[in-house]
Amino acid sequence: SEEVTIGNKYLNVSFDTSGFLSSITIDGVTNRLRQTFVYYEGALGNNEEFQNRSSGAYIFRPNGTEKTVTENVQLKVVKGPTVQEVHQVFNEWISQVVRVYADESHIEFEWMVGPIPVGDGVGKEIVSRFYTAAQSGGVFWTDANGREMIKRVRNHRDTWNVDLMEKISGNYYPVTAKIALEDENLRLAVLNDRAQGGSSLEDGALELMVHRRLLHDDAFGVEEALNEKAFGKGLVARGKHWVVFGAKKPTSPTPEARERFLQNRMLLPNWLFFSDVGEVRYEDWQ
Amino acid sequence: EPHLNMLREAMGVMQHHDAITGTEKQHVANDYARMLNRAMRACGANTKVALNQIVDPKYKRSLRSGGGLPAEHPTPYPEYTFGFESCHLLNVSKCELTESKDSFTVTLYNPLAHAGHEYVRVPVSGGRYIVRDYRNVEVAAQLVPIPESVLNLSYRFSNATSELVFLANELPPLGFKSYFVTRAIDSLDDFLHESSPPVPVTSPKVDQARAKQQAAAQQWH
Repeated sequence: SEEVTIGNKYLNVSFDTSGFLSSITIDGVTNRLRQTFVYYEGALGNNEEFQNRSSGAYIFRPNGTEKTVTENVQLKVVKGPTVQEVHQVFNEWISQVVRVYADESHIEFEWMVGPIPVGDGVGKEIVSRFYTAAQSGGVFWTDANGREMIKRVRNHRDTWNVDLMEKISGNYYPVTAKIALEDENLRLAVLNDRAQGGSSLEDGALELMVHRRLLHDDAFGVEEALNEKAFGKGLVARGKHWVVFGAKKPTSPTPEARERFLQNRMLLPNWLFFSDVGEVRYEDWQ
Repeated sequence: EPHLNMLREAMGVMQHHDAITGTEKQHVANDYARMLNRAMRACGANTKVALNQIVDPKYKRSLRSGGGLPAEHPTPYPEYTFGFESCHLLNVSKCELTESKDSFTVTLYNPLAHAGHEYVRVPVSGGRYIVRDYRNVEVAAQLVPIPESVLNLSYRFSNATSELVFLANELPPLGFKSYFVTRAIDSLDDFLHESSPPVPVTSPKVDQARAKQQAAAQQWH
């Protein structure tokens, strides 16, 4: 019933009374930062004409509708000296942990989606979407296999005049490490832990597709619907997004440099090993 | 070398565009997962050997033996199969070793060419834990509950209800650092509760014994 805030010495993020992430405060300046999940319903085609195929393994083709998953998110808040977390439950099959570590200047989103219900006979493709107030003018950047960033312009191709018939999927690009947008004052970057499709379908907004379950083959040769199961149920996917948000500034370290170092740490992480020490005392181990 | 080849070969197969994008048939996806798992387990033997070469021999002897190697490629270094297990199910907050043992170590190998840090998350079954580094400095650690939605996953078979979170810092470039984690026993009462099944209170004699235990626990605390 009241706003919730978690944070550290670098930033604070707030959740509104509906349970959605709503704003971020850095250096005393509060900016809009909203995050939610939405899903697209997969198109059902006749698979006879090239332009009329079903959404499937090869094709992302929504049927035109975009569905919100909830108006109210259940929250549980965990605060401690090392990490502060908000556990969000969007519905029976979408949940998320938003966390801020004491000594990190980014926000971690650990999403979990699935099993995607398909009892209504409709395939679904779920995206995590971030909204900011940045006036990005249709421009955003996606990475080139973790190397340099490539500029993308919504509804535009650099070498020919394009009139997109499919406004959503036509603006989707592969994101293997980072997607970002900015204006003169603000910059938002989202790093991901696996290759995903992503886009900026409106100014200031970024989205990444986190999971999909489809019921029809797209007739590109796989001859199966993308309908993965484990133990007879639809697959559950769990993963992370790391969000770097802040003022656009030219001085070192630039936001881009911070993102790059974070990318190194997240995509080339430490290897963890565990050992049973049995009855060994600490002093002997030492 | 045969262990490394298994991962080399698996990575060769995974260059296929279907493996990259996930457009392979389901049974092929399952086979890719099988190949990668097998290769990772084989290479796990090599990392174990490498780490064992730089730890104290006394420590090696004191650790319980590990296993999990593919039967067709047994380790060529049987004397070195100690400790340093990987937990491949950390993505569902599950690790059999850490959630069942009262004492264990966590070792981080930093593959980057500069020093680093990481907030480590270790699945545990609750209680209180003490984390110490190699200098006997206690590291601040926090127990965070695992979200209900994860606990309720129907195919997650785990006793872990919380994650132990602590900062592993000053990780040397291309080097490793270990932490010693012990489940804390706050009182004698806890100790008795942990080490034996609960004693039914049936007679004044037992009540007296219980009171004595509690007094001792108080003193211990």
